Amino acid sequence: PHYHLHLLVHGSRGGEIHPSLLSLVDQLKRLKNRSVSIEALTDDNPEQIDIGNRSVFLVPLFLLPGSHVCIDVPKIFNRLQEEGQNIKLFPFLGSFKPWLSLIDDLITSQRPFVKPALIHHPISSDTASVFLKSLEKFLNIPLYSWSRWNQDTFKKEKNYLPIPYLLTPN
Amino acid sequence: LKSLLEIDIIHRGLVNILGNLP
Repeated sequence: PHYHLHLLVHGSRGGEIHPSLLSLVDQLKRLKNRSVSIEALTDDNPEQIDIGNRSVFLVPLFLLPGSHVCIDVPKIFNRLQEEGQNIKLFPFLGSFKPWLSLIDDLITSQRPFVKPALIHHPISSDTASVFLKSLEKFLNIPLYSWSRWNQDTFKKEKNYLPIPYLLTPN
Repeated sequence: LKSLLEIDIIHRGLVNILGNLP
């Protein structure tokens, strides 16, 4: 049998989850026949996963190795292990090759018409800088943190089309 | 500007990626 998927997302205040993520869960259940649950980091009282002794994949739906990936995800992994789940930690989404290929396809489909640039959440650790450099090399388009994007006076001359590197609106 | 999951090919692509996990 397939692993149960426990998706981990950022969420907004009070543990609320954006409708596009809820629709993702619904489609995984309906179209792919998967057993899925979803948890927001902003939920103070997450429900316990109740799936018997089935194996679980903890899938962090984060795009960059910021503090959520480096600190919060391991904490939640430990909590689920302590609750007795037979659980494996999946790589964070942004480091998973099929996801990067999907983003690359999106960029390629736009490139004949526009010059895309990826606009991301500012992150500052060494790990994050190394990751961003390799991402920029892989996608072969400029990456800007949104604070830098807002300061960059040349962007209009360069005529970039900004692609927000966010799963849901922020 | 749309966030990624509001773009149809990304949404469908992610359903496929996660749906195909073991």
